[in-house]
Formats: sequence, C-alpha cells, structure tokens
Amino acid sequence: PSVLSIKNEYLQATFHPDTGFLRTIEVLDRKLVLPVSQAFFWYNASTGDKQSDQASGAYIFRPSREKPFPVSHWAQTHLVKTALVQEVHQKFSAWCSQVVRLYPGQRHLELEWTVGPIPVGDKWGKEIISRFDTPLKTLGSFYTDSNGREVLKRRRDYRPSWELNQTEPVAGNYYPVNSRIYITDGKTQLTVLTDRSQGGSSLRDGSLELMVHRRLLKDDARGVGEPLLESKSGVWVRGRHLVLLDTACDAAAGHRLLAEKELLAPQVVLAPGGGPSYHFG
Amino acid sequence: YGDSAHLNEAMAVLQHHDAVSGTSKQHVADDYARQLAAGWGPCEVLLSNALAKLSGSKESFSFCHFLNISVCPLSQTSAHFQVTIYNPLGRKVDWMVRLPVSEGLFLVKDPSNKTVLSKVVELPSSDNPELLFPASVPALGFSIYSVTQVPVWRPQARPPKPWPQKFG
Repeated sequence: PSVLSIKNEYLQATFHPDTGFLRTIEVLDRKLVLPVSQAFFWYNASTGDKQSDQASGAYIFRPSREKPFPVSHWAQTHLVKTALVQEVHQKFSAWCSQVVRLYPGQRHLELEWTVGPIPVGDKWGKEIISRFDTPLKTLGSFYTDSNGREVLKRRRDYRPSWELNQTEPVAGNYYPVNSRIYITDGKTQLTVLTDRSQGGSSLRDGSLELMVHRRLLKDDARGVGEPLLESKSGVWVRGRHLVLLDTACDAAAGHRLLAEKELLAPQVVLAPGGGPSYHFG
Repeated sequence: YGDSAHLNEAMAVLQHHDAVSGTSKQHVADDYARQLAAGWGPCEVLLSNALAKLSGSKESFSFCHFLNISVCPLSQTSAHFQVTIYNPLGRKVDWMVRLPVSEGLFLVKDPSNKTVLSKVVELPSSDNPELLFPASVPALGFSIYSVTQVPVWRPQARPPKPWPQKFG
C-alpha cells in the first residue's frame, strides 16, 4: 500500500503502514529526514513499595516501574487532505486519540492530542506520556526551558550542583517544561513546543517524552489528603504539541518565533455583523 | 460596563502554588475554575466595548469558549456572521481560522472585501464540519472577515422553471 503521508511546501510526514504511528519527518528544502516514531504510553503510578512507601500523587510523580506500557501497539488512521489542511486522525484507544496536522506555509507539525477519561477500573493509577523516539545520538543530554526564557541543559542521572545518588531512574530525570523541550546530536535538532506546562524528559538517547495527563488512586501524603483522581468519570484533556525539525544552528530562530506565536496566539471573536454605528452621526 | 477587576482578582488568588501546580483538593481546584469563569464575564463586556469603539460598530460579540472541541453556537447556526481576529503579537501573523459550521458552502471576504479561499472540512472525529480560511492579522491589531453561507443548489427531480426572460 502507498505510504500514508501529509505534506506542504516545507515538510513531509510519513506514517507506518502497519501501526499508523508517525514514522518520519522530512524538511524538504533542507534535505533533512529524521525517523521519528511517536506514540502514547502510560506509567503505572506507584502506591509505595519495598524501597519507599512514597506513592505517586498531586505533589509526587513516582511510577512503579521504569518501563511504561503502550496505550496501544497501533492506531486506527483516517486521512483528510484539502487545499487548506492535510491531517491524519489517529485513534489509539477509546480514551486516546490525536490529529497530526500540516497547514500550507508552516514549518511545524501540529499534534493535537486528546486523552481521557483515563480508565482506572483495574485499580491502577496511570500517568500518560507522549513519547518521540529517534536515532539521534544525544549522549544523555536534553534541553528544557524555564518559563519560556532560559533553556537549561539537562543530563541524565546528574545534577550540576551536587553529587546525585539517583534513586528514581524515571522521576529523578523529569523536569518542568513550560514551553519547549528539545534533543540534538549537534547537527540535527528535534524540538517540541507545548501549549501548557508539562513534565518532560529524555530517558534514553534520541528519545523525548512529555506527560499529558494523570489519574491516581492514592494520596501522596504531602498534605492534599486526597488522590489526584478528579470527580465522577474523570476528565478528558485536549492540547497541542508543535514539532519542529531543523539543523541545530537554525533551530533556535524557528522555535523562538513559533513559541511566541503560540503563547500570544490570535484571539477570535464572532458577531452577527451589520450592527449600528458606534460613533454618533 | 465591563471591567477586568474580577479577573485580576481571580488571577491574583491563583498565584497560590496549589493553583499553579494543581496540588489542591478537587473542590478547591473547582473553585479556582469558578473564580476564573466569573472573571471572564465582565471582561467580555470590556472587550466588546473596545472592539465596538475600534471597529466603529456596536455588535453583540460572541466569544466561543469551546472552539477546541468544535462547538460555537453562532458559527454553527448563522448563515452570515463576522469574525474578528485580534493579534497580540508585535508582528503581523498569518493564521488558519477553523470554525465549526453547519453543512454547505461559505463565502469568506477579507477586510478589503476580497474573497478568501475557504474550505469546509468533514472531520472523522467530530460531528461538526469545520470552515477553514487563512487570515492575515496586523501587528497588535485586528482583522474583520465576513462569512456568508452560499445556498447550495440541489438538483431537483425536475429542472427549475426557466426565469421569464425580460427582453430589453
């Protein structure tokens, strides 16, 4: 079967014919191609274990094991192609879907994810991530911003200001992401912009993940006095990740301008039209 | 009269770390949301007054809070409406407008009354088709686009009677 793909003047994204997952991103005018597999996973929230009775909760992220579970091994896909937008609708499960969008003239891929209500009928709290896996040799480093300003270099299992004895291989490598996270091998850079603050990390070379939603069943004994559970059947959340692929030297200009446009996005107000004049006479 | 004092107050209360990081009990988080929503109302009046003054015509402006789930009563029910797009950035931006609409075709005109390419896209994950059109908005300014539904001629069983020709 022909490869499922979407394309504009600058970018082409292809999708795996069997799984329906994103497979490659290509920057056409820079002849830059990067295999990028993106999918959703979930960490099983810890309720305390032999090492520590600390549970995952509103204050604490603590998965019960290092390896997250895939939400699904494949996605049902639906392609929409028009002159004004090309998009692939992906359905990973009843509570996890995404639209991968490309508008004319834009240099980023828009991933609009919709997650929830997170099922907890199995009595397991879940912490949902969107993970991007690439072959980039990032040597244990990644970059996250601080309130959209200074970008800090992060190194796995390391702290610049003290000798870290890493006891939490996942949570101990998670950092706040207010607007962007990126990985680079010095030549190619993959940047993901967020539309809200999220937790993020790079737990393996070439990999980058962002936490999009959580639903937990036990209080973390830090003062809230109730689990992060939401009322009734739980909420579903929709957000967007903007994905940029660029050469390392050109990437900053791209993500800085786009992040500004994302933060100060245009506002739309509707009206029937034809109202009376505001000014006298 | 609109005012932003309520929203200012709500934003001030929400500087608490519980509001910023979501470490409050559920009912407190719900109350934070309630305070924000209560602050929005008077602000929308303020914005409507500003837009009326700046655009020169009084309108009953409609702020669609649920565009992210393709819900907007005005664009889904009106055959004609205007779309004001405000750009808070200090530079011009091009932006794709997406609005849920009812079926059919639409004619979109830009501020200089030129027709703009538009598309109604059926989406597999939503009951509502969406009208898309590219907008260009000046720095720290706004553009007003007009949208008019075009009656779609459906082929009848019998071709319509020819209009009586008026010979001039």
